[in-house]
Formats: sequence, C-alpha cells, structure tokens
Amino acid sequence: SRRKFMEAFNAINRFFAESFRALFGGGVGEMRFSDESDPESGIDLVAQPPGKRLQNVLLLSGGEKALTALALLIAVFRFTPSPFCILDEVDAPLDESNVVRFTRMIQEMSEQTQFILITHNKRTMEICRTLYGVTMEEPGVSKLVSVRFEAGEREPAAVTA
Amino acid sequence: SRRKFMEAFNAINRFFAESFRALFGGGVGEMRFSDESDPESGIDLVAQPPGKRLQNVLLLSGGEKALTALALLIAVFRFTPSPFCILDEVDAPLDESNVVRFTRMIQEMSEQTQFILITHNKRTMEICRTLYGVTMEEPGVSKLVSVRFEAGEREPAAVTA
Amino acid sequence: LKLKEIELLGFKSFADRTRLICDGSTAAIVGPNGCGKSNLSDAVSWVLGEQSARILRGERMSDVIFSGTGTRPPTGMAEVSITLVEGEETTGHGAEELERVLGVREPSEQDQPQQNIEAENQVEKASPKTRRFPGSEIKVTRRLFRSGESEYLLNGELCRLRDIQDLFMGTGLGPESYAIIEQGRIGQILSSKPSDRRAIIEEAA
Amino acid sequence: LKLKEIELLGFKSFADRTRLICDGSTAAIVGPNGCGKSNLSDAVSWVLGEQSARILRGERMSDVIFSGTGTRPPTGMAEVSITLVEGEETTGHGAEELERVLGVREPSEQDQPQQNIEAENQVEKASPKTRRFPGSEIKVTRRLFRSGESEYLLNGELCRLRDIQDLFMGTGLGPESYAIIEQGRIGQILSSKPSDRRAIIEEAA
Ligand SMILES: Nc1ncnc2c1ncn2[C@@H]1O[C@H](COP(=O)(O)OP(=O)(O)OP(=O)(O)O)[C@@H](O)[C@H]1O
Ligand SMILES: Nc1ncnc2c1ncn2[C@@H]1O[C@H](COP(=O)(O)OP(=O)(O)OP(=O)(O)O)[C@@H](O)[C@H]1O
Ligand SMILES: [Mg+2]
Ligand SMILES: [Mg+2]
Repeated sequence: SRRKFMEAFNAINRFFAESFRALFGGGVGEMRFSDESDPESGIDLVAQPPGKRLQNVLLLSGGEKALTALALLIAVFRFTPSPFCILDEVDAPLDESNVVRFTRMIQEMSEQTQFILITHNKRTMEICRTLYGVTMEEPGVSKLVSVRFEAGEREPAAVTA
Repeated sequence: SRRKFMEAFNAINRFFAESFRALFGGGVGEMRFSDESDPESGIDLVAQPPGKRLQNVLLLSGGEKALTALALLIAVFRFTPSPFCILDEVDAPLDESNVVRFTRMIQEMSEQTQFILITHNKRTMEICRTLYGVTMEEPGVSKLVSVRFEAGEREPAAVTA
Repeated sequence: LKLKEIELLGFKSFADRTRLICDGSTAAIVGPNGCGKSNLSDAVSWVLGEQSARILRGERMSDVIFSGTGTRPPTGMAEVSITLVEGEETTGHGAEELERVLGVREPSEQDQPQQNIEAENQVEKASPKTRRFPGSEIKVTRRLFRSGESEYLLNGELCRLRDIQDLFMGTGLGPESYAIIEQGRIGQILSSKPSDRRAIIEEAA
Repeated sequence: LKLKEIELLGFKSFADRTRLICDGSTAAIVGPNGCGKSNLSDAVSWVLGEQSARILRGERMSDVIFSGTGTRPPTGMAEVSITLVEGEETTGHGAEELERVLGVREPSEQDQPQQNIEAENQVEKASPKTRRFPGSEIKVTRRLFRSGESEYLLNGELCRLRDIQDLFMGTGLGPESYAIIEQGRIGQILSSKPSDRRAIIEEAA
C-alpha cells in the first residue's frame, strides 16, 4: 500500500542521510523522487561529499561511489534487517581513511546483521573475529583452511569431509 | 592488407603468451580466431592460469581477469610502442604477489613506454621515480602538490599558475 | 534468522565437500587471486534460488558443476546447502513463512498449482507462536546434475523453487535485496534505474 | 614521441592552471578518494579528441567545465594542453604525420573538405628527414566554452579535430588504443566483442 511505501521511503531516507554522514565524515546524502507529482515515480540519489556541491551520484569518483552505495545498503538494512550480508571486495576502491570509516560502520551494524567480507585489505581483516583462508594447494581445487577466533582458540570450523 | 594483419596477429600472440607467463608466473595465454575459416573473423582469448584447465576468459576471477587484460595490453605495446600509458587503479583487484609481478613488468616496459599509474597501493608507488600528490585543500578544487624524485631532489615540477 | 552453515560439494572449484561454519560474528574470507573466494559467494546466491548463469559468471548453469582439473575428472553434480537458525527476533512476513515450514507442511514432488490453496489452509492450521522456538533450523539444499535436472530440498524433503522463494520473501534475502554484493558491483547500486531503486524500497516495506 | 607536459585550466575540479611535468620516468598519481586523480586521466583522453561525455563520466560535454564550489563561481571555459616531444625513434605512420605537422602545414579556420587534397600535396613538399630533429615539440590544446563552442589548437594555431585525430593515428594514441585505461575498466579489455579485439590488432598493424 502507498502509506507503507512512504513510511519505508522516509525511514530509509533518514537512515541514508545518517550513514552517509558517518561514512564520509560529513556531507549530505538523500533520495528524491524523480517526479514529485507522480506517486509511482522512480527514485533519484543525490550526494554531497563534505566541502563539495550537491550533484548527481554519477559524477562522483570511484571511491565516493562505493561509499555512497554502502550508505544506501546500510540504510536499507537498518529498516529491514537482513540475516546476513556478503560483501565481495567492496573496500578495493577506498583509501586508508575511508577503509577505517567503513570498518567502523560494519562493526556498529554487526549486532543486527552478520557480515561476511571477502577482502585483500589487512585493515578490514582486523575487525573480523573469524578468518577463513581459501587455498588451492591442489591446483584447481579450493579448500577452506585455518580459522582464527579472536576470543580464545576454538576447534577450527573448516572441515573437509 | 591481410598479410600485415596476420603479421601483427602472430607477433602480438607471441608477446601475449610471454607476458601472460611473466604476470601469472606460468600458465598459457592465447588469442584464437573465433572461426578459423573466415579471414574477417573476430578474435577469442583463452587463458590457462598455472595448474588450471584452459578456459574462456569470462570464467576467470576478478584478479585473474585484470592480469590477463594487462598481459594483452603489454603485448600490443611491445608490437606498437605507445608514447605513454595511463593506468587508473588497475592494481586494485590484485593480491600482494601479483602486485609484485605487475610492478616488475611495468619496470621492464618503462624503457619503451612512459607509465603513469594512479594507485592507492604502496608497493606500486615504490617503483615510481616521480610521485604526484593531488589534494583538495580548498574543498572542491584540485591542486597538484609535492613531487619526489628518487635520484636527488629537483625543483618540484608542480607549479600552479 | 542467523546464518549457521554453508556446505558445498562439486560446486565450481569446491570439488570436495566443504563446510563453512558461522558463529554469528563478522567473518573475513581471504586468499590469493583465483583461489575460490567469490565462488563461495556465488554458492550462496545459487542456493537462495539465483536463476541467471550470467550473474554466477558462467555461460550456462552447468558451469557451476566442478569441471575437473589436470588430475581430477569433472563431477556429475553440484550441491550447496545453507542452514539458517531462528534468532530471537524474526521480523516481516518471513516469520509467518518460517512458521508454516517448521509446522505441518510436507512438500511432495507431485505438488500442483492447486497446492497454493492447500498451503493457505495449512497456515491456518499451524498452531500459534508456540511452535516457533529460537534455535530451530531450516536447511535449504540445491542440486544440479550434468543431465540438467535440478532439485531443491527443504530440511531434507524435496520441494519446488517457489517454496524456497516464498520462504525467503521479506526476510531481506530476496532477489531484490542487497544481501549479496558481487565483486566489482558495489557501484551498480547507484547506477541502477530509478524504477529499480523503487523496487528495493518496496521489497523492504 | 614522449609525453612532456599536461596543462589544465578550468577542467573538472582543476579550477586553477595546473601543470604536470613529466621527465620520462614512471610516475605515480596518489591522493584521497575524490581529490581529482581520475580527472587528470579524463583530461588526457579529452585533449586527444574523446567525443563521448559518458566516457568522461559526465552527462553532457559541458560537465567537464569547472562547475564551481561553495566559495568559487563556475568558470566559463575548460582548457587542456598536452605537449609531446619527439623521441629519437618514432615508428609507424605517425612519424610521417609528425613530419608534415612540423614541416609546412599552416592550419587555418576556413579549412574545407578540399583540404584533404591540399594536405596530400603538402606531404610531398615536406623536405626529407632533415626537418625532424629529436627534441622538437608538438603541443595540442582543446578548449570548450559554456556557450558550447569548442576549439582545437596545434602548436598555438587553430585547427580541426580531424587534424588532431590524423596526427595521432598510428602512434598508439588513437581511440582504439590501450593508452588510457579508465578506473574499473581493466576487465573490459577482455569482455569486448571479438570483432572489437580485431580492431585493436588492425590499429596496431
Ligand atoms: N565449474 C568450475 N569447475 C572448476 N573450477 C571452476 C569452475 N568455475 C570456476 N572455476 C574456477 O574458479 C576460479 C575463480 O575463482 P574465484 O572467482 O572465486 O576467485 P577469487 O578467489 O574470488 O579471486 P580474486 O581474488 O581474483 O577475485 C577460476 O580460476 C576458475 O577456473
Ligand atoms: N565539472 C566539475 N567541476 C567541479 N568538480 C568536478 C567536476 N566534475 C567532477 N568533479 C569532481 O571531481 C571529483 C571526482 O574526482 P576523481 O574522480 O578524479 O576522484 P579520484 O581522485 O579519482 O578518486 P578515487 O580515488 O575515489 O577514484 C568528484 O567529487 C566531483 O565532484
Ligand atoms: Mg573474487
Ligand atoms: Mg579515481
């Protein structure tokens, strides 16, 4: 129904503005209707990184786009928690200081949602309690190996039958 | 003319196999005609990372695709040297050992072609004699700053009029 | 709902049976280029019902079955199971769906479209909230044979793709959700059409 | 040919005149997200003749003109110049082209299509190799005004886009070349259509 949709839209928009500010350390992120007068209208995204003008998200840089997309993802999750979320190398385009803000946001959200992060970045690995290594000791065949648990050693979870 | 095309195709194919082997530390990379009998046929790429089966390049992983594409780029440059080459964060999907093989390859090619590498990766920065920093001290306005030359300090080249 | 375990057999480069056990905390998956990390994420999209071979980086669906190496023959089947555990709080209409599954439903292969009417009745029959106890599990399995035949199982019983899709509706794991972001696609969330963005909000509503 | 210098004024986020001087060695461009690194690479594609606003990450070509900040007004023009120096060895038919440019050619604004016939004659007139000496420079400049008017200059003289495109043909800087790989597009070299790949080899041949 329309009322439910508007409720979702407004709540997610608030969350989007909040997570955008947290990820960029300031600035404004917002969802707008492409056509205010049409109830079935599509949704546009506008972003204003700190110190810049408000612009269409397509003019942003590679790293700014990734951060804005993450802010929207987090906003949707805060409205409808997802049981888990798998992010495959989303930290690749980010510089050092944005990786730190990204990992901080993931830690905050990890109460609600279980994150599985595929990454090459050491800083991202540091916030993970569990680390799964994938190797191809036998060429062409993947195996899961060594698992690290922060709080005390437990039985390594990866078992190949 | 057809003869010239075949000459170029065969030479670039040889270079592709060589640079593929150097970047992957082994394996096979090859260009083939989609349809052997048609002189105007398109070109397919097949790649076989070390220890794996020969397959279509679309099944490769993110990092394997980037390395294969770089091998083809290098092969074309070895046939027709380009005055310069600008690579924008091509090292982002690569793991540590592949970044090392990539930077070694760039160093080898730098006699012939001038490379300009946009990167966030410290290992890639290490092979560059010159380092240009871009900042936005004034929000929204880019400036070029500090330049580092390996062999002795020279006048910083970046001058804003 | 919480993710408890993912199990793969013959799926892409995971030739041998492999189990990834999750304890609810944030986990990292690491390894060299080409070792199989993104294949794990593809396995989860697949078991949740992904129908496009392209999204799974293949040309046809049989590309997900282990295709052999120099020393091993290709396998005849790919199988992935995912086990989810009921958390204390489950929100949205997924909760009702879960209730139905853990309750009386006996999926059978002869299910016909008339099934839907039956299913409606069953929801009424399921006794109230007491049937749901935190810790109860659902295990979804998907198989694909080289012959092209595919199977879906819910807690070990054969079922249809529709049942899996119904199950995950509203839990944030549907096809329109952001639960799985493939490699290199984080920017796509921004460049999708304005009408697609609307669909995301509608799914969440 | 070697790259000597890139100069920007009012191009994207480079509001003030900025010079990047190259000494022939491998250079890195570094800086935080959004500071303007990829804008530098866009400036080079643009001055070499790029006609698609989309490739330059804009919606229309005027998006390349500095659009102002909270404290600065937008500028009325974007200008980029690139200076290339003749190396000892120049190969391919680019060398003859270069000879023609450094030789007798006087580009004029009234150039009409009949120009092509004239240009052919001029190549014959250009005296032999002695005119080319290592170290001679070519400077290409492109300007775009808010009014939509655009200008191309070759060593300070107005010329047409065609002249620039002719100049760079065969030097490895043409539109089909791999000289500039934009951010996130390294994988595209592989997924281009087989017929496009053929074009790359033809350009190189
Ligand atoms: N059906 C299959 N059978 C066997 N191997 C397969 C199959 N499908 C894909 N592969 C292999 O899986 C590899 C790709 O794995 P994947 O994309 O998961 O790597 P990755 O760990 O994500 O690497 P990167 O860090 O580069 O992204 C390829 O090299 C491919 O050969
Ligand atoms: N015409 C313009 N006028 C002013 N600023 C512009 C213009 N066009 C683009 N920009 C700004 O340039 C910035 C993008 O710069 P660029 O893409 O070069 O960043 P980058 O250094 O490559 O960052 P990353 O490391 O994230 O890739 C955007 O924030 C955008 O606001
Ligand atoms: Mg991957
Ligand atoms: Mg960039």
